[in-house]
Amino acid sequence: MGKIIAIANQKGGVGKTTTAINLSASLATNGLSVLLIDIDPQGNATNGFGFSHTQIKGTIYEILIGTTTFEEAILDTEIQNLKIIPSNINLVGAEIELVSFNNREKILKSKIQSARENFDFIFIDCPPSLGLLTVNALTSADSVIIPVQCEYYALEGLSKLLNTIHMVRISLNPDLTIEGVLLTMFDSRLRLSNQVAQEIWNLFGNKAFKTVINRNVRLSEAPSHGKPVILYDPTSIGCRNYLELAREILDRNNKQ
Amino acid sequence: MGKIIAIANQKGGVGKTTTAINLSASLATNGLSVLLIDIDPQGNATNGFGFSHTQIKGTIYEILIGTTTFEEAILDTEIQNLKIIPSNINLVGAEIELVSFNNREKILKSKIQSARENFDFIFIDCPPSLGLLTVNALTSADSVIIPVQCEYYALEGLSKLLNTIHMVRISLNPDLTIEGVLLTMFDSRLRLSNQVAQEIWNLFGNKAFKTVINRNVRLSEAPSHGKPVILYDPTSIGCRNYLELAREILDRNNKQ
Ligand SMILES: Nc1ncnc2c1ncn2[C@@H]1O[C@H](COP(=O)(O)OP(=O)(O)OP(=O)(O)O)[C@@H](O)[C@H]1O
Ligand SMILES: Nc1ncnc2c1ncn2[C@@H]1O[C@H](COP(=O)(O)OP(=O)(O)OP(=O)(O)O)[C@@H](O)[C@H]1O
Ligand SMILES: [Mg+2]
Ligand SMILES: [Mg+2]
Repeated sequence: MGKIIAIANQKGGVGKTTTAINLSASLATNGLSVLLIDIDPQGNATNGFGFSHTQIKGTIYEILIGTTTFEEAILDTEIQNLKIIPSNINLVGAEIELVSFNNREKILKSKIQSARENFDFIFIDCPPSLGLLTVNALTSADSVIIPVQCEYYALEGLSKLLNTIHMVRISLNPDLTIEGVLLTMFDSRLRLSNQVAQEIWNLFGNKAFKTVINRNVRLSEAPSHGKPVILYDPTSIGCRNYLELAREILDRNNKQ
Repeated sequence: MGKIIAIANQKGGVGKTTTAINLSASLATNGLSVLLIDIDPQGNATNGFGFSHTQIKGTIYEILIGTTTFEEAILDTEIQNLKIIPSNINLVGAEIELVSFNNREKILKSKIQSARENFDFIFIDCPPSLGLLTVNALTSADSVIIPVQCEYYALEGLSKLLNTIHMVRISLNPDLTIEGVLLTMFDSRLRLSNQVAQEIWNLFGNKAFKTVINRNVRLSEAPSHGKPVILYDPTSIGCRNYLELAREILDRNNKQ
């Protein structure tokens, strides 16, 4: 039974998509079978793999409203054990459309349960908001990874996200846990980076991943080549950091 | 008659709030009277000025649903000519609540027209989405500033934003123009930064501001002290860049 992990933080630009793509790719190259679901209308996880609109047969939007099946929408990536369910801008309307559905928070959950049998890990890349799409992801997930950029606003917004996770746990998904808080874009030369990191370690203890993702320009160059960093520059610090994170998650989940 | 300018880009973390706070502060220290409206449920523009929840009498949420007036909600800041309408997490529910209102895209516009007489500039800091709150801001605004981080995803998402601006212009606000595209977090040492900048100048010509905001850690430290950078470190590059931008906007609008 595969584990479903949401990657969420309503603060924008904290490294959700970069983590979704590169953690999935790292686990897949370790031999695990991985599915990445893009539920952000921006579709960054989709275009980070170089998919163009013409290659996409169906998106998560059509799956949610029931006009496409999972099997029809799944795409192969350059990495053998890694598949993706793409998204596109049609999803912007979904938040308003889904409002009138019955059980509007559980639509995604009902659609992805069957996929658990075919994958070891299923990651969900969330948009920068606490709206219905993110709530659907948190309701379907076993756990959530919270990327936190080493900046003031990212730290400041955490309490709102923790509140939302708590609300989802009470009323929609009692088993939801925090997989871990992940420090991203860490720059050891900056006092602010060190202050935020210290604060996260104080607040979260061993709920914060030991692995820290350093600021590394190779991570931000990779998507312009349509590749995860492991295919773009496997020698980079960014690549090593995400392989380390994959190893840490496998150890935490006693998987090999 | 004051000019209303929205600061929008659905890509997260591109510098919308940093621009909203520091451009407002730069214009206000130049003697212009400025109002900043925070319509992001994260409330980063509000807490970037150090306001705590107890100091807030009313937010943009209560103004939109009609339980508070503009005058009751307006707060003074440390800068004499700069006032702010705060926001908070209650706004998350607004997108779903406003859907059932008549003229749901024009609610903000109806509320802020009267403020035009009292201010030279009114800036609206938007959330990282193309949902109803951002559409409300674009419908109320005379023009829009588009911050673009010097990264691949920020460039890639521009066409969706331009589409949305076009749709708003056709059906809701024919006078909406682009005030300018602003390059943010520019680092001249990085090839990616230079590539994105070159691309923006090719695509937008003189619609791109001549002023470029450099990556400068003083800009990201300032909000943790609850101050715009002009009060936190007036000698910093970040501060000079935003003063330059204020000057460029005044020149473009023939205001002194
Ligand atoms: N460790 C890193 N080092 C350098 N750049 C990074 C790093 N992680 C992410 N980036 C870059 O920072 C920007 C923001 O990252 P990303 O898009 O992954 O964040 P996000 O949280 O998914 O954003 P959004 O809120 O818009 O969905 C991107 O341009 C990305 O390439
Ligand atoms: N020029 C700059 N140099 C260094 N850091 C910056 C700069 N501009 C913004 N930042 C920092 O980058 C982060 C993102 O900026 P900001 O929050 O203003 O973006 P945003 O577009 O408003 O994000 P959101 O999409 O979440 O609303 C913040 O932590 C901010 O302090
Ligand atoms: Mg993303
Ligand atoms: Mg912001």
